[in-house]
Amino acid sequence: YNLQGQKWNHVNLTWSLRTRRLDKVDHGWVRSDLNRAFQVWSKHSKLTFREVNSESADILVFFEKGYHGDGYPFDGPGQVLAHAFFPGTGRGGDAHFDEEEEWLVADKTSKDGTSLFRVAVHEFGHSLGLSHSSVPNALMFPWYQDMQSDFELPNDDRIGIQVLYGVKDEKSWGNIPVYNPQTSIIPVLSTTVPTITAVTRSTAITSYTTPVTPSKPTTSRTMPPRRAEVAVVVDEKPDFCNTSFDAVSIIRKETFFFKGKYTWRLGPKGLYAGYPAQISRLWYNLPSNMTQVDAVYERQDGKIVFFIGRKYYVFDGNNPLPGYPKPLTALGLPDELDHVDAAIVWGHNSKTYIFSGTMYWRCDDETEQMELDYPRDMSIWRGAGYNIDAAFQWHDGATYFFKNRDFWKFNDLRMRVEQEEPRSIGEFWFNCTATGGSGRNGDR
Amino acid sequence: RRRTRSTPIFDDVHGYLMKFGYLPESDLETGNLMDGNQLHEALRTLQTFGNIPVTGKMDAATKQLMKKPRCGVPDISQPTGQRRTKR
Repeated sequence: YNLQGQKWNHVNLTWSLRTRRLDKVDHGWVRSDLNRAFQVWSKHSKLTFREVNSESADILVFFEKGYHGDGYPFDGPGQVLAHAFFPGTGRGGDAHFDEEEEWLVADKTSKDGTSLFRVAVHEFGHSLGLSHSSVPNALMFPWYQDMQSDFELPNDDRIGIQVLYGVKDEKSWGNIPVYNPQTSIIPVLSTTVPTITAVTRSTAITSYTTPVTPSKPTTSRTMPPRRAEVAVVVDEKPDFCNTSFDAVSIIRKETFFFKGKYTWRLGPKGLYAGYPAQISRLWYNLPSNMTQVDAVYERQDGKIVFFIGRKYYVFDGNNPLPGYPKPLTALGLPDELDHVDAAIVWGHNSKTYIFSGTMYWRCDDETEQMELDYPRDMSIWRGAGYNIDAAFQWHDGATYFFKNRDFWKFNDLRMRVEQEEPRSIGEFWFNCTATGGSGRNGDR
Repeated sequence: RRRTRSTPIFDDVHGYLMKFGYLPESDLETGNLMDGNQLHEALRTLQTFGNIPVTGKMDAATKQLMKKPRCGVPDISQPTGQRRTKR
């Protein structure tokens, strides 16, 4: 067995099926099979599982197809059938099944179909903290194998789950509850289910000392707010402790944070006095009705590029170059693109990248045109998610992705965020405390 | 009516090995050329993990393994598995 490195810090877990529409199979049988899959793990450990109808359950189960917002698109029938996230907050613990598979429930068999129970047992192993095992008959072997529904948990998996959560100390295991299609009720194991009065989505980070492998990225469950919703009242100076940012960039070796009409300047000695300053005071002749910049970056020739809506501006120092602004289409970006989210020179290969929504492009600096083979899906920037607010390469050489009030440090070699949990922008970049922040409009 | 099975999106060997952690994904973006040894080593690791004969080559057993339905979670999360160890 192989432990991923994280585990739940409580053993009375809750789960919830969050997919309402399942065309091909009986919803009740699906829940029954999922319940049976959880019981396989609880049978041999101190874990108990309780089904709840709540978004705040520890483990949420979804049936999704194709691109479904987590950077791990499904591929239609065959090949990859499901995936799950290791224990953690937000998406941690959740299991996703490819809706386009031919799922077989209630022990039905078919040459073309796949047993939901069989796949669910494996995926829930990930939800509990187990990685893939190379033991061929183990449940956590990456390639699914047929098995009977009354099978015994293989030793490899049994030891793995018991190392994480301990051995069941009582002989309280009863019969696996079975779905009754007449009543649509799945009975609950009364002997093992503890009393839980409040269902909260738990923090589940407990470090473990065995070989630690990074978990899959965990991002916020909530859909990204629309850009208009993120914007603050632009006529007031935003509080840097309590805001998202439109753009962040290193310009002339100093870090500039942009929000609305304002920018903050962070140098080696910290935040500069007199900031935030109006962007128009530093860079002249930007449109007077501008409410925000979308992205800013310093080109390798030292020119500074601003993206605002469907246009981009190029500055030499404080002054705009003649001939600008130009439409995004002049860069070879598609006509339907109404904004870009971020633009960076990636330190890993010194190429310029443009991000927007779920896609990204690579720009040839010599021709000022997007390269062939782009756009590509942003999922390769694993853990950064879609619809980012900003991205930039900092002095440490690492790439940083900003979204809402959080950010991720990105490992360029491994192509994934260093930590699945985002960190607070205010706390890290501006030394804000977790509780304070309001009213500090850069006056320090 | 039953849908025909889709062509796997990891229909190329490199893509499959990157997707499941046997090769670094940065190569996909940077376009770095990898030497033959790196690919053979990745295949050997895959074959070891999959409990098939370890040849380091794209043989029939490896092709068969790569066609099998599987979980989408990577098998190897760190490149250390492919690192040479000091004697």
